[in-house]
Amino acid sequence: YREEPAHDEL
Amino acid sequence: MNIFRFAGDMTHLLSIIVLLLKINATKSCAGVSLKTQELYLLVFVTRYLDLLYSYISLYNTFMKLFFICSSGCVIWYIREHKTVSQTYDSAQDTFRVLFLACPCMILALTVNHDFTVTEVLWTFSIYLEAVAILPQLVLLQRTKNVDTLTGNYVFLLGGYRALYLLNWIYRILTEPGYRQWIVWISGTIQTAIYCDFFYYYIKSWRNNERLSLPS
Repeated sequence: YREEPAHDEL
Repeated sequence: MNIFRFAGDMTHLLSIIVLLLKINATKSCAGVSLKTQELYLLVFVTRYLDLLYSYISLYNTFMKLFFICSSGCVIWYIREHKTVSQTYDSAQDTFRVLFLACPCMILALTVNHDFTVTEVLWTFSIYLEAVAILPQLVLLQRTKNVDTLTGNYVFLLGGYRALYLLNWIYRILTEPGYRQWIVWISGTIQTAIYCDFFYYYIKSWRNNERLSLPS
């Protein structure tokens, strides 16, 4: 797995 | 945060305000699916567990709290409010929510980015949000004439999803390394579910008629 971005959306 | 994301969030916020206004002003929840509202509360609670351990911005925190509280408030109106609860037609709102929640949980346990409690619950909430509108759409289809505010609520909710698609396209073009496949695929499915509704909503609006969905 590649790292996904932080959960910055709602 | 780009303009599409912000517009999407505001549309989401507005949809809930429209729903609360409708319920409060008419003292009726006719045409509103309790099942969908309960699914949304489950979506928000499982997704925003990070309120307890991570901070992104005041904006994010405020919006998360608003979504949790407002969906709780709608549920309270439908279940507990003296006059509103009498207008709830449970015989029409019969969608089996476990048929949505269980597959989403199995999928979240299988396809996720990190096998931790919070990450699996977060993934579950993404999958569940994609399909949580279905009981509401089924209820609208059963209702012969959809009242304007309920129609507007669903339209705004779908609009919010469409704006999020634009937000993702914008982010793909402007942020190197930005990717979130789980969110993109679920979000695209979620938006696609509204296509049929959009078609009839816009048609009735152009013809100046009340919205009614074919069964």
